[in-house]
Amino acid sequence: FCFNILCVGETGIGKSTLMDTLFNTHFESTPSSHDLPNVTVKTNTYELQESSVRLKLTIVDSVAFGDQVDKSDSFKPIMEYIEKQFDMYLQEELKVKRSLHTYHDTRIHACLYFITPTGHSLKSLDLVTMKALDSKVNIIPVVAKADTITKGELHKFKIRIISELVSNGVQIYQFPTDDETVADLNASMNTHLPFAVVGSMDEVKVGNKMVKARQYPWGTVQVENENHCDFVRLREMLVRTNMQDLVETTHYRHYELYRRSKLQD
Amino acid sequence: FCFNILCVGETGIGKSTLMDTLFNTHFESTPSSHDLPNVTVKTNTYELQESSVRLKLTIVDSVAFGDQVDKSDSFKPIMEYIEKQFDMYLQEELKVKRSLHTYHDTRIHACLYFITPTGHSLKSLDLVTMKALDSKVNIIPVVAKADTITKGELHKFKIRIISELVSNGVQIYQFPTDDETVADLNASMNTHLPFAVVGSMDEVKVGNKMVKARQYPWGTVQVENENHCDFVRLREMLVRTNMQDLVETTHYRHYELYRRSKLQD
Ligand SMILES: Nc1nc2c(ncn2[C@@H]2O[C@H](COP(=O)(O)OP(=O)(O)O)[C@@H](O)[C@H]2O)c(=O)[nH]1
Ligand SMILES: Nc1nc2c(ncn2[C@@H]2O[C@H](COP(=O)(O)OP(=O)(O)O)[C@@H](O)[C@H]2O)c(=O)[nH]1
Repeated sequence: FCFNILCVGETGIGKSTLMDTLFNTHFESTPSSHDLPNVTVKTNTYELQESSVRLKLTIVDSVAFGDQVDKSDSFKPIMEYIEKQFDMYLQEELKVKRSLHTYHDTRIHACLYFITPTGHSLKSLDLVTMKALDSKVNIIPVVAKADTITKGELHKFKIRIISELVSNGVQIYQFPTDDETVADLNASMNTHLPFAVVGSMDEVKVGNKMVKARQYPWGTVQVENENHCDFVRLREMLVRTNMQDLVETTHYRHYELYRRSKLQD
Repeated sequence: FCFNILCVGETGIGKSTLMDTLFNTHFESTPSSHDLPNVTVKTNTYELQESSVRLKLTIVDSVAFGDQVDKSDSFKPIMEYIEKQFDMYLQEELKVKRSLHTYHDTRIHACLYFITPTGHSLKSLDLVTMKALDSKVNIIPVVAKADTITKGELHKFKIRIISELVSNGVQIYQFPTDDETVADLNASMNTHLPFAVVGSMDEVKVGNKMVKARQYPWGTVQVENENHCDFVRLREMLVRTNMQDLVETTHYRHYELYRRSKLQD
């Protein structure tokens, strides 16, 4: 089973920590230099066991996104990467003798967009980027480093983010509510969007258990405590309940749109 | 006694909260629109009582700094503001009939530069901006929202920041160690630079006292607890021990440099 996740967010926003935490693995990846002049995309593929499924997971990272002093083209390398994967699939699909069954699908199934937890609103870069990508990939925005924001601030921040996305016409992925077996769970999860996440692979003793946490002098943020952040909800939605739907939506909606516009030119 | 502070940092990084906390006042200022196309500078002047001194405090805020998609000129409006104040002073100084004694000095005595707590390193915007301003104003960099970073991460982050400032030739303000009465205190404070600060005007009950804090489900960050952040050190250095030195350094070093280059043209 192939699953491809694209992580978009500024350097230091917590992308690699969150990926490690989501899949409970230390993903090896070469650290990138701080002063890369341009945004690049870095991909790594891993073989994992997730519940009882053998998963071929590809994590695509936006490198140096938002680092440039001039960010007006920041989304372009990312958008080009997404379209290139559609194009490669299209070339295979158009062949006379094709092997779609064994084709290694590299199309992006989910784009985790990391929002800086300012507590105010989205940045222009966020709106520009998500607007450029929303018709090409399933966007799942997350509020990064949610341990920066108090409960009261977070409530207002989430409302502000959703209203800015709506007023800017940005489409984000909604967990599907047509399948009865998951409709209730997904509907309730949709009300928590965007998920406010905390990532950590450090283990801290809480009570008599070792839990993933971030330990501060004033207290310990427990990653899997639903009172502390939405990490468990994100994992449930992304890794457990909706992987299949994300793959299908990519194929039947985003890829079809690309194919139609490509073949019409 | 006139004191003028310039705050430079991205929207939502905590500038207004820190100012309120430093001077224990709710400074009134009109909220700025989120989508200002350019960086502007907003100034407000307040009359305060600080210890037994009547203080005419002017807070100059960088508005929408870092919000633009293209940030290459972000520092310019700020640099122009600083130079304009030097120029106005110079015009007064050059008059035949002048009144320097009653002149309302608007020159910036301290620039608090707010660093985003990524835990990685400075952003290109930070280096570009501080490099442009370091010969014109006393720069005091602070790590904002220090409650985002654990003790271990903060230690590495501070070392990284200082080494990047040094290797990029950025001059930051050092608390003076020539005056015996404050030399020891200042020398020890210099080792904590850049100060990692937390701001809050919310009061929370801790023990049997009401203290300024940020309350999270996992614990309460106490602003004035030196184990939690460097807020008390910043207040001590900026508001209590070194205000006079900051005013003098502005006049005898930064202003002199400006005057010399202006009169030589
Ligand atoms: N406060 C906080 N810090 C985090 C969190 N996740 C990661 N960090 C820290 O942020 C820094 C950057 O994390 P990293 O995953 O390398 O960011 P990336 O550059 O986006 O991949 C590290 O010091 C992490 O320990 C989080 O959820 N909350
Ligand atoms: N975690 C954290 N949040 C803070 C801190 N100071 C302010 N905030 C929050 O960050 C948000 C923006 O603060 P504000 O002072 O308005 O930022 P400004 O736009 O730079 O003036 C508000 O929700 C504040 O409550 C801090 O020290 N730590």
